[in-house]
Amino acid sequence: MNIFRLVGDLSHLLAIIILLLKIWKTRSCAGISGKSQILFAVVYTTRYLDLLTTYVSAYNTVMKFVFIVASYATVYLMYVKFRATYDHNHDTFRIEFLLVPCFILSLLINHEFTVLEVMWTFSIYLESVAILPQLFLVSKTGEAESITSHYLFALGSYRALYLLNWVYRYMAEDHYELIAIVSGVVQTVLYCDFFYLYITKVLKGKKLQLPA
Amino acid sequence: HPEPDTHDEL
Repeated sequence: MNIFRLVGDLSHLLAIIILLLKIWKTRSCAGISGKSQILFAVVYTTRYLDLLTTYVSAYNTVMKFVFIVASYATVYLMYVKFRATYDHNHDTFRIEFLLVPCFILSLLINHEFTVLEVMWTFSIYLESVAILPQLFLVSKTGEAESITSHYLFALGSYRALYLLNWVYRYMAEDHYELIAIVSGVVQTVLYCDFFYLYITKVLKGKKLQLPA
Repeated sequence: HPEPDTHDEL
């Protein structure tokens, strides 16, 4: 463990908590893409299949458990409890166009052709594009509540910090995982224009308005 | 370098 990965994991945890609190407190999931939340639930489910079979550390097990429970709780809140506030008119991204290519790619490019490893690889590829429906929704509505932009900033920062973690691990431990690194770069690049808007607008107290 | 057999990252 290193500071980059620890802060990255905490930023990830913060993002998930911000989202759950936003939906629970405002009793609304307006401006949030349910499709992205479904993809995240799939990401954690397929990545943490070894939750009960492989023990890395108490921290690792607890965090995996929290991510899985929180992602399913968010999907439940959006599609069941606060279903009436779900913006299905704008949340129209076809997630099958993400699921199928990621699955095929995970069968072609992986470290080891076993169920666990292919599922882990699939989750890595899927996570890199899982935010697309959310970014698509924000671009369609042209704006985002500030709490939603804080959620996106924390979520985007987590993988950006993981990039630093991988640089550190390569230098300090001669350890690198090319599949995770390439996907992590793609994932972080997808946030770039959002990061720009967040830093130039939201941090100045303005609303996140996308140029029409 | 050896491929990590278990993924120790979240």
